[in-house]
Amino acid sequence: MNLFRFFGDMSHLASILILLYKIHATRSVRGLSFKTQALYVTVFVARYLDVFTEFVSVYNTLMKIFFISSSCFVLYLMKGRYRPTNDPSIDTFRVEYLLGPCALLALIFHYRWSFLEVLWSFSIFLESVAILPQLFMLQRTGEAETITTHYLAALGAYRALYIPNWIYRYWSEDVIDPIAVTAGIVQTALYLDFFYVYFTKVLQGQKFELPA
Amino acid sequence: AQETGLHDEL
Repeated sequence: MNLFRFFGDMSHLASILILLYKIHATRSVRGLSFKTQALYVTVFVARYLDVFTEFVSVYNTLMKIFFISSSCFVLYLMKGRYRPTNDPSIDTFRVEYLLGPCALLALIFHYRWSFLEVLWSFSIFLESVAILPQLFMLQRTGEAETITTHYLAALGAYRALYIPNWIYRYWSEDVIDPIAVTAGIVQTALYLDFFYVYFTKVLQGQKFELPA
Repeated sequence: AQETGLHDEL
């Protein structure tokens, strides 16, 4: 564990707390993509099934349980308690275009040919693009509540912090995880456009609005 | 460098 990874994980944790706070404070899931949240549940379940078979650390186990349960809870909030505030008509990204290619990539690129390992690869590839329905929705509506942009910024920061973590591990431990690194760089790149608007508008006290 | 294949990251 190094500081980049630790702060990355904390940023990930914070993003979920911000998301739950947004839903609670506005009593609404408006502006959130159900598809993205459902993809995150898929990602966490696919990757963290090993919580039953592998033990890394107490920290690792607790985080896995937190990510699986909190992402499922968000789905419940979107489809249960706050269902009336969810608008599926603007959440139109076709997730099958993500699931299919990620499944194919996982069948081609993995470290071992076993069910859990292929599932692990699938979750890595899927996580890298899981934010797309949300970004697509943002693009479509052209605006976002400030609190929602803080959620996205924390999520993006988590991914960005993993990159120096890999560089650090490369020279301190001499290890490299090509699948995670490749997917992680793609994932971080997807946030660049969002970050540009976040830094130039939201952090200057303006509303998140995209030029028409 | 060697590939980790160890999934110790989240």
